[in-house]
Order: sequence, then C-alpha cells, then structure tokens
Amino acid sequence: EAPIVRAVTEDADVQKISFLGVPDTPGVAAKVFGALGAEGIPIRLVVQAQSHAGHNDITIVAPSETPISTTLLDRVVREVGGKSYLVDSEVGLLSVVGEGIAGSPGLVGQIFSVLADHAINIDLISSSNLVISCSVPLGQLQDGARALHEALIER
Amino acid sequence: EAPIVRAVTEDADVQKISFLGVPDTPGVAAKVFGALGAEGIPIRLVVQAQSHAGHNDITIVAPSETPISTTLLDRVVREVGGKSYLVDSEVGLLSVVGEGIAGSPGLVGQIFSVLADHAINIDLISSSNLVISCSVPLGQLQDGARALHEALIER
Ligand SMILES: C[C@@H](O)[C@H](N)C(=O)O
Ligand SMILES: C[C@@H](O)[C@H](N)C(=O)O
Repeated sequence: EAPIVRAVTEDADVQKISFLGVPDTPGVAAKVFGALGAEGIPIRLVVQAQSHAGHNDITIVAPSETPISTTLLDRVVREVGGKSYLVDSEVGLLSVVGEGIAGSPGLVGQIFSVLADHAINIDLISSSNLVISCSVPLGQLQDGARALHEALIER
Repeated sequence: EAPIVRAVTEDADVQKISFLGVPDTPGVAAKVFGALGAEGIPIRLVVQAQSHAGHNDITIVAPSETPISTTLLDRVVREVGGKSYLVDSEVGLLSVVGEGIAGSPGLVGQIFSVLADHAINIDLISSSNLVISCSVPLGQLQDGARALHEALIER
C-alpha cells in the first residue's frame, strides 16, 4: 500500500560537521559523541556510511546557532587519530515525513528525481521508515522544498 | 529534559549494499533508487555521508530475503558511472527508539560507548530525532542488543 507523505520540511539553520578519516575501530564513535555530548552539542542527524581501508568519516548535522569551537574539533580529531574535520554552513536540511517512506522503493527514487530535475545535488542522505532527510546546498533549499511539496503533497 | 528510550530492536535479517565511488552530481541518487524501485526492492535504511573529490558512496540496507541480482547491481554501477558495489550479509541492525534521541548529546555517546565496551565495531550509523540505527557485525548483534537493553531500559 502506498505510504502517506505527511509533510515536507526545510531547515536552513543547520551546519554540517564531518570528522574525516577516523579509524574504523570500536570506541571511535563513542569518543567523538562523548566529546560532543560533554559540550552539550545538540545533534539533528548523524550519518556514517561505508568504511574504506580501515577508516571512515562520521558526519553530524547540528543547529547553526550552536557555537562549535575549532579547538574542540581539533581535539576530537587528534584524540581519535583522525585525519581532519570540515564544517559547512552552506547546507540546508530537507525532510520528507510519512509512515513507510523508505519501505516504498518508488517513493525514494521519486524524491531524488524531483531534486535532480531542479539540478539540486544531494549531499547527505539519512533515511528510515518514517523520514527521509537529505542535505542540499543552502541556496537551493527553498527550491527543493517547494518542488517536493508540489510533487508529493499538492497533487 | 531526558529523552525516553522506548525500545531497543535488533534485526538479523538484513543485507547491506554499497554503491561505491559514484559521481557526486545531481541525478545519481535518483538513478540508483529509480532502478531499485523498478525492481520493487524494499529499503530499510539509506545512508550517504561526506563526499570526496567529486565522488561518494550510497549505502542501503535491505531485507536479507530480498533477492538482489548482481546483474542489477552491475547495471546500476555502470549506468551512473560508479566504481563498484559491495554486498554484505554479515551485518545486523540495532535501533534505539525514543522521542528526542539524537537531540540528547549524552545519549548518543552512551549508546556508542556501550557497544564499544563490548568490542562491537559500528559499521553504518543513521540517526534522527526518533531513532538511532546502526549496523554491526552479525555475530555480535545479540550481544549489542542485550547490552543496550541493560544499559538503557532495564536500569
Ligand atoms: C568509525 C567508527 O564508527 C568506529 N567503527 C566505531 O565503532 O566507533
Ligand atoms: C551521490 C549522489 O547522491 C549525488 N550527489 C546526487 O545528487 O544524486
């Protein structure tokens, strides 16, 4: 049965932080999030995908108003033996919410096709059965939200 | 206020499929999921993290009972100009469910610390405000679920 898309949401007030080239060994994610947790940094999204050659990246999306010191980020990278970090505030978050979203193969493809039709490059993807979230360039966030709304909700 | 952890779930019947080294340009994700959608492949999870040098990986988790032909996977990689794919059935999915999960910095670190204490390497992470899901080696899935249950629910 077709999933029901309940909402399309957009959030411009986010920043992406990636910890790059961290060792793919137990305890690394624990250290990273332990350090972020100790600073009380709220996390909107966490994505970690395929590891390569014993290393991986860990990416978070946090509110853009949360000050995250480069001293902290340097320390985290050093403490886990990672390569570097990057911070990108020129991103926005798009989310499509509905029961059974990821389970509906056609819908996931449709969402990404709508964005592709608007020449919007998809940066991060985090998708479960309730929400598909992706980050896109901040300047295209409104276009993407409008296009998804038209395609999924207004028809 | 502390988030309420409602449930810890485990799923051994999953397979991970990563499309590696695909071009980081609009339309690639649309093609991948269009092809999977056309085959009716149900998707439990999608994760895509930090791109590098104009390329990225796209990783999905699907039910292990869904037959996914290597012909299809080869075709998808070829059609988007990717490098290769990999399929891993020796993974299990752990999820921690609760309102406000990712927003609680200390909780995310705690979850990963529990797994680290049991020498469980975290493979994929997909985390939103309602669910943290990660994949771990299949042979450690039960340990991980039990440890998280003890730490988060039974105390
Ligand atoms: C990369 C990081 O997630 C590592 N695999 C860990 O378990 O902590
Ligand atoms: C890698 C893939 O997600 C690509 N960035 C796209 O937009 O389709």
